[in-house]
Amino acid sequence: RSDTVEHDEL
Amino acid sequence: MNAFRLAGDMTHLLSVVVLLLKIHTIKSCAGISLKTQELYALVFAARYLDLFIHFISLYNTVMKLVFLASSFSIVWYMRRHKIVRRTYDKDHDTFRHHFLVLPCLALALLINERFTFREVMWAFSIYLEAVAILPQLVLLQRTRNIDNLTGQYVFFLGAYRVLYILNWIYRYFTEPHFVHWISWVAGIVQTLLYADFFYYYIMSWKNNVKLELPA
Repeated sequence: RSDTVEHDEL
Repeated sequence: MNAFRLAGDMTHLLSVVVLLLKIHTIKSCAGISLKTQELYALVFAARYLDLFIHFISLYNTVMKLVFLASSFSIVWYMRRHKIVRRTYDKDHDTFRHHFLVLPCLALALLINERFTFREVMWAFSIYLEAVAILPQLVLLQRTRNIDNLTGQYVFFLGAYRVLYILNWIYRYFTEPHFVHWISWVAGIVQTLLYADFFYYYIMSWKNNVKLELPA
C-alpha cells in the first residue's frame, strides 16, 4: 500500500 | 465513476439545491435543523482538508467546493439572515448535537485507515456524517406541518446514501482492491437511520396525504 489513502468519493 | 455514484452525487446536490431554494427564495428555514446543518459544515470541513493538496479530478474539486460553500452559507443564513433566522424553529430543535462530535472524534482516533492527521479527520467526518441527520429527524417528528421542500430535502439526502451503497457494491465487483470498511459500515448505519422516514414518506406520497411522522 502507498502512503496516502485514495479517497475519491465525496 | 459509475452511474450509481454519479446519481448519488446528483441527489446529494439536489438536496442542497432544494434546501437553498427554500432558504434563499422562500426565505424560510422552518422545519430545518440548524444542528444538523452545523454538523454537515463540520463534516465537509474535516473531510475536504486535502482540497488543495490532493487533486483527484475537476469534478471532485468543484463538488467539494460546492458542498463546503453551501453548507457554510446555509448555517450563515439560519443564524444571521434577518428574515430567515426568524423562521427557525429553535424551540423544537433541541438535540444535543455537541455530544455527537466527541464520540465521533474518539472513534476516529481508534478506528482509521492510517494514523495520520488527515486520515483521522477523514474517518471523523465519515462517522459524524452518519449521525448528523439525527437532529433533523427529531425535529421532523416534532413538526406538525412538514412542508414539501423539507420532506424532499430529507428524501434526497437519504436517496444519496442508498445510491452510495449501490455504488460500493458495484465497485466491489469491478475494482480489484476496493474495500473501505469504515465508509461501508458508517454508510450502512447512516442509511438505516432513514428507513423510518422513507417508510412514512413513501406512504404519504402513495396515499396522497401530507407527510407526518409519528412521535
